[in-house]
Amino acid sequence: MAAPQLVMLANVALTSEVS
Amino acid sequence: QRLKVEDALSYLDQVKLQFGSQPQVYNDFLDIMKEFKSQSIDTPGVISRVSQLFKGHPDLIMGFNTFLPPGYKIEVQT
Repeated sequence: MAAPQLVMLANVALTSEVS
Repeated sequence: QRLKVEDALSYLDQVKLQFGSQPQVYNDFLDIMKEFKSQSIDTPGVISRVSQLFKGHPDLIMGFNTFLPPGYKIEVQT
């Protein structure tokens, strides 16, 4: 995947998904 | 320039705030991110879904554009 910043956003979104 | 985790958190907060009364929108955004990570959809697929999801919210679209690789951009309709 040649979209490292999008991967980073996805990682942050999914790891901070605490509800 | 390289965005950091703090930039991502800040952007996600912005999305949550704008859709505070519609939590489903943020959940839909998470679904898009999940599909991207599992490679069910690629970058153009993400762009297509996010541009629909955030339609009418140019600030969120412009913020999202900062995370896209060079050559990709969601056009904001004014």
